[in-house]
Amino acid sequence: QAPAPTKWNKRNLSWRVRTFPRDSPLGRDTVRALMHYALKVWSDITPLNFHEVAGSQADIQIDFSTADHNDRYPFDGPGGAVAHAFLPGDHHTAGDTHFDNDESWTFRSPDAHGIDLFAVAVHEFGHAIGLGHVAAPRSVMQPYYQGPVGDPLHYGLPYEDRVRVWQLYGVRESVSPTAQPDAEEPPLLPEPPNNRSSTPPRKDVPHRCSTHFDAVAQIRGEAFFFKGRYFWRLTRDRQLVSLQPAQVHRFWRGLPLQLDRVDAVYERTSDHRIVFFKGDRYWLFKDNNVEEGFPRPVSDFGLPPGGVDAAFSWAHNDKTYFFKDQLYWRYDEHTRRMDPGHPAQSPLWRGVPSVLDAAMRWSDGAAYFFRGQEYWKVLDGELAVAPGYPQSTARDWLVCRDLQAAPEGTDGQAGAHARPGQRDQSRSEDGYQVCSCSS
Amino acid sequence: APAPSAEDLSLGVDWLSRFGYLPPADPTTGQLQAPEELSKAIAAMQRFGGLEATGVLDEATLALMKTPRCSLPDLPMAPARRRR
Repeated sequence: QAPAPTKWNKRNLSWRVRTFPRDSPLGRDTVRALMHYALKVWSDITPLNFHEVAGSQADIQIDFSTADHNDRYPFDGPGGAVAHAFLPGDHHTAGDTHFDNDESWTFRSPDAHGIDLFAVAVHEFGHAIGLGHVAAPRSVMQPYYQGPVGDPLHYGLPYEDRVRVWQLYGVRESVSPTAQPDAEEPPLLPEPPNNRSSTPPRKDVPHRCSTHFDAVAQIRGEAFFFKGRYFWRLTRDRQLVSLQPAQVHRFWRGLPLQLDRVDAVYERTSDHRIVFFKGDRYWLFKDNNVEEGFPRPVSDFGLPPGGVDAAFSWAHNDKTYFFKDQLYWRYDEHTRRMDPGHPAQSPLWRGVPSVLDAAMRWSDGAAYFFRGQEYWKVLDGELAVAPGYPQSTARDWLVCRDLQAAPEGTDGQAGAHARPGQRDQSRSEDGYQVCSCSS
Repeated sequence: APAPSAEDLSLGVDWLSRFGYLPPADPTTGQLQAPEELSKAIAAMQRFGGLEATGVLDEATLALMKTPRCSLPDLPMAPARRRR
């Protein structure tokens, strides 16, 4: 008789491509994007959510292996067995998915001789969430490779597969965050060669010269200015990487797609993990991938519900300061405890606003506090704002000329008025040429 | 249908065991499968694969066995039979 169906008890499942196909024309980003879309096929219609992580603790470890690879399903060279996955359950390989590295894996390829990676991945992830093989000729879970199943961006499961997975997990109540029309752009797939579409510029991009910021942080020596779902990045020597912001979800992997802004960000000096705060929750990042087991409640820091406005680690005493409304807390990263006598009434530093948008330490040893479109500088070890502050954040950090609002109808690029052929004379205060790389 | 060659038969038995249609051969005796068991297993595989269930290892069945596929068995692995 058919074995009792196994399924995941939890709904949030992490995945990671641990090894990639060797000598394959498919690049790593394409492989990861195809895995994302193949998992999305299942998460769009069930309450399951998948997110990519970096750690080796992922629920679904994906490998491209050859021949005997220490499980009971040795591969057999090109053809024959092309992949397998382990059903959910308590064994350590549950969910793991293996592809035969000896196959010539293809994507959007007319080449009939290759094996379409997306089609096989959809099948194998069906196993990884608990489905077995079926005889139904149209089902994606029938055991034989049937060729490509079409474009990953538009693929929909056959009805019989939907019914079977709903029997395991029920129907997805809300539309899957990854399926929402305005959800974050998922990983890029190479355009089909014949119809390159230029992605229209996004309308909701904030303008760096006329906004205040949700969070500012020095991360690995670089400065990150966060606004909504976007961020600008400055190199260690304070050079703006691009006039156009990057998208938070496409760089900081593992944040929920429906997160539309962050409250505060800082880099922990003890282990260089990066901490993101939003509301009552926080996420820990190792590099730009969220760690397993997050989000967690901010009460881990001893903070009250309601979250924080700003956070930073003061170079002078290596303590971490959290700010909320007119209060601040001082937290010791080594003992992982809040210092006694907190919260205290803000501001600690004379001349700094009592309510903040953001705070950051910078490589010059000074502390910087941001409110509205201005910032205040406190020199290392001082308890008062340096003379001459506040100053304009946009001008001093984001290469805007004074009072440069977002010109109507342009994409806000500096010098957007330059006529064709006329050399664009846009310069920031320091007189260096501003150029933006658009690709 | 021409009788399958010994090689095809061996491939067929191995394939049927691998994908759950036959109990794994007993590693000690490597016993051959009884003909009616074999025929039943072939018919089951043909039904699963959408072929006519002839119970005979014909060309279409051999071709399907050579089709790229998922490594997981189609039927839950029947426990290997032990000699009494």
